[in-house]
Parts: sequence; structure tokens; C-alpha cells
Amino acid sequence: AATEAGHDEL
Amino acid sequence: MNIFRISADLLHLASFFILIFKMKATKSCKGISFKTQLMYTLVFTCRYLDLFHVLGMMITFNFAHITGLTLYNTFMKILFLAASYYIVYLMRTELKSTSDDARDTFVLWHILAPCAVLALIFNAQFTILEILWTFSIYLEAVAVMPQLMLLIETGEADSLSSHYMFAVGGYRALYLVNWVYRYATEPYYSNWIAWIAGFVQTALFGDFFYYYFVKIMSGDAALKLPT
Repeated sequence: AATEAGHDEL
Repeated sequence: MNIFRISADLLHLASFFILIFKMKATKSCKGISFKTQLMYTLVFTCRYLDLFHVLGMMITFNFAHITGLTLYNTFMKILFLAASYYIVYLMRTELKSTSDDARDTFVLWHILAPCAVLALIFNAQFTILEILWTFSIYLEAVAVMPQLMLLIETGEADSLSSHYMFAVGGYRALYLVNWVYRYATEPYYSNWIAWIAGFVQTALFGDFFYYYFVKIMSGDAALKLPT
């Protein structure tokens, strides 16, 4: 999903 | 997790330790912008609200979605939050008399307002958490501006302060490499918001990096700007 991209980073 | 990402995070972590070490060792926060540090606490607070989500999963014993990466991120997020709040706390309590407040003249609304507006317009999803996350990305990109302004005002930085700024600027540069790497190796990996903000953040450090490397090459302890 769009919201997940980058949200696994700090 | 690739080598660029882990190096970036460790460099970011190092930046906190360098700053806390400098403040403890010299009993001074001279040359460090309180306003920039305050913005970092706001950045991490807005970005890491998902910690409550992880906490919720843990206290309900819902471990199905908790991976090694979740644990790593959670550990680092707590460290970043604790370190940035501790720095602000130190600068406002025992080290307040050494704070460069008189020269720390940047007007925070000049970055807070545009970042808030941009986050409301350009976001991946119009939800509170997503807007706050996006706001934190935009704000982090420009949060160093009070620190850069103080550096220009002062004309020089001591050794530890310049190492601190190198670490905090360098970490985002490594994230840029990490994003290129992930884009090339992971299908559908794309995040324009973070990429553009990260590029702006790294570019703001451009001049600083130049003078930092001049200092390192010449073996000077202090970083001096041309007058």
C-alpha cells in the first residue's frame, strides 16, 4: 500500500 | 535491510551520542541550536506515533505481524525519542546558562507553517497519522536551518559540534543511497515524499560538508567559515 512505503524506515 | 540503511541509522545514532558526549564533557551546549533540537523532538514525536500500534500488538499478545525489522525499528525509535528529549532537557536545565539563545534567532514559524500546509496538501493518505508522518518528513528536511544559521552567525564550530553536524547530515545522504538501492532491488518500492524531502535535507548540508572536509583535510580542530 502507498502508506506503507517508507514507513518501515526511520 | 541493506548496508546503506543500517550505516545511516548507526550514523544517526552516533550523532546523538556525539552531541550528548560533547555537552557532558564540556558542560556546555555553546554553538548548538536549541531550536533545531526542539524541532527534532517534534519530528520524532510526530513520526513515531506508530509505536503505540506496536505497543498495542505486544500487550494483546498479537505477535503475528511483529518481525525482526519491527523490533529493530521500535528499539531505534525509542532510542531516538529518548536521546532527542534528553538533549532538549539538558539544554533547558543544567546547561541553559551556556546556551547560544541570543544568536539562535531563526523564526520557527517560517518552517513550521509551510511544512504543515505541505503535509496537508501532499500526503499519501488524508489521515491524522499519515499527515503527521508526512509533516515530520518535511520538517526534518529543514529542521537544521536554525543550526546552520547559528553556525554562520558564529563563523566557526568546535570539533565535536562539527562531527555532530556531519553525522546528522550524512545519515540522510546514506538514506538517499538506500532508496536508490531499494528502488532497484524491491518491486513497487516508491516513496516520492521521503525522496524529495531527503534530497532537500541533504542539499541543505552541501556547504557544511564542503567546509567539514576542508577542515578534516587540513587537520584543524575547529571548522571555520570564510569571513
